[in-house]
Amino acid sequence: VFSEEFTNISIKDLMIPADKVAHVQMGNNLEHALLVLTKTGYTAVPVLDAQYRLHGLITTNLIMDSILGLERIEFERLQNMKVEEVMNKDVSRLNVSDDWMKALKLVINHTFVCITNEDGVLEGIFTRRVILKKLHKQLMI
Amino acid sequence: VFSEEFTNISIKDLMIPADKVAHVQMGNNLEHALLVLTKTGYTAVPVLDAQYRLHGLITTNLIMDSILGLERIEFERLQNMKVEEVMNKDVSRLNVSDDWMKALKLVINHTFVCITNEDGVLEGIFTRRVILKKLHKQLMI
Ligand SMILES: Nc1ncnc2c1ncn2[C@@H]1O[C@@H]2COP(=O)(O)O[C@H]3[C@@H](O)[C@H](n4cnc5c(N)ncnc54)O[C@@H]3COP(=O)(O)O[C@H]2[C@H]1O
Ligand SMILES: Nc1ncnc2c1ncn2[C@@H]1O[C@@H]2COP(=O)(O)O[C@H]3[C@@H](O)[C@H](n4cnc5c(N)ncnc54)O[C@@H]3COP(=O)(O)O[C@H]2[C@H]1O
Repeated sequence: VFSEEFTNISIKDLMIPADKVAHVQMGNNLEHALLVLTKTGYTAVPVLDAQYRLHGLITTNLIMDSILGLERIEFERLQNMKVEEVMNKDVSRLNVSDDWMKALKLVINHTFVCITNEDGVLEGIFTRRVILKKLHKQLMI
Repeated sequence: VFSEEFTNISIKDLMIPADKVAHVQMGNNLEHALLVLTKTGYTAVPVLDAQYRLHGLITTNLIMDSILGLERIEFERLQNMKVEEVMNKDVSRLNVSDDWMKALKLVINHTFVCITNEDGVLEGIFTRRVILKKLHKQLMI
């Protein structure tokens, strides 16, 4: 049972804190969201409200898919659609006090997991990169 | 040194074989590449030539970044630009006989690693998901 050797891993230590997480706001249109994604270089970011509560994830794929017409990509529609119409509302979330193995299991199928408090306010994100870096380091000892 | 317990991990067993890897061809324009990415749902795919040799990676971000004008996203330019003008030519690659720990180290900073033979022909890709799934399984025993 190797997980005993990995018990010094905590979500809080590894997560990227909320103030460093790029996001878009509820009510933003898809053009704004696409600009945020393009400029930050991320392919998916959280969607938050004015109180920083988590509502969903917006991704370049969801945006592109929503404007894919029969004949061409209908880019003009980006200005008229809001993130809430397109975002993935089924977001995996954990609490900062959850066991890191729960986070490892979730990142198998998600590139990152949102860490929220009991009010749904975003506290940070736990990414595949941070857990891969930690696991690699532990395996090299 | 836990890595001894993980010695049953091989790149060949874990990689996604080339015939299951979505890709674009050298000479395709960015509009075609964006359609492939949107329809497959991937944010990045390899760029291959007619002999399936690996030349680079094309990503939604690189495409969007290339048409980001001063005032707006210049979508009309997608038809006139080729994948080779925009793709990331600095692709991490491994051989199928390389040690899996080398692959683990590379996926810290890359979402996937290309597996090529000595002629540069793509044999498969090694993704973060497959190694996370394997590590999780090994840690649960
Ligand atoms: N500006 C940058 N600097 C250095 N490396 C970069 C980078 N942008 C992307 N990468 C690399 O590419 C991976 C995939 O990024 P992606 O944006 O698709 O997927 C990202 C993105 O959707 C989200 N993410 C990561 N950091 C974020 C942040 N600060 N704010 C918002 N979302 C973030 O979590 C996903 C997984 O991130 P992870 O770090 O595991 O994996 C990242 C990282 O290894
Ligand atoms: N159609 C689908 N079905 C199920 N899950 C899906 C999916 N599309 C994406 N995902 C999930 O989202 C993660 C990130 O996908 P992304 O396209 O950004 O980044 C992907 C993509 O750029 C590339 N990739 C994966 N499979 C591919 C394939 N069959 N052909 C071409 N590229 C592939 O490797 C990266 C990492 O893939 P990984 O599997 O670790 O991680 C995937 C996977 O967990």
